[in-house]
Amino acid sequence: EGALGYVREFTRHSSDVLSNLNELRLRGILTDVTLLVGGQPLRAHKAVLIACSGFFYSIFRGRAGVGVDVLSLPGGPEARGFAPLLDFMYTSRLRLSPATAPAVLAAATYLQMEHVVQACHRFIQASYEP
Amino acid sequence: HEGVVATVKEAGRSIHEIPREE
Repeated sequence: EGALGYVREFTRHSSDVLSNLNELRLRGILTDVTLLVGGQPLRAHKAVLIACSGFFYSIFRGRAGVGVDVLSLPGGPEARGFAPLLDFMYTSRLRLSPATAPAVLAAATYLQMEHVVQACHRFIQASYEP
Repeated sequence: HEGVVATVKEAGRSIHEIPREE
């Protein structure tokens, strides 16, 4: 006893896990929900959606979310605002342009992704400054 | 031709925190 235990921390682990999850998404492996956004079907993992979005957390955390494997978002975000958010969830990179920022902001608000909402506001604010 | 992409690092929290089991 008394041997000094120590921890090896693999600092890339979280980004490596996320990168593998994105590869699973792109190949349709273990994706368990189809999101109909603006009529466009997008496959994803509920676990990733619930981890990243307050809206999906409220939908999938309860028993009601168990059987749901197709989810349409009527009156919800348009695809051009939603798709960048789905990519963000799986890559940590949010692609914004002056043309898409308002749609991404609307989608992030709908999905209750407050930190992304703030980043969109900062981007839009900055793009108006001379 | 894709526009030039500037990357801005956001150091703060990125997503909500799932509440710990009460």
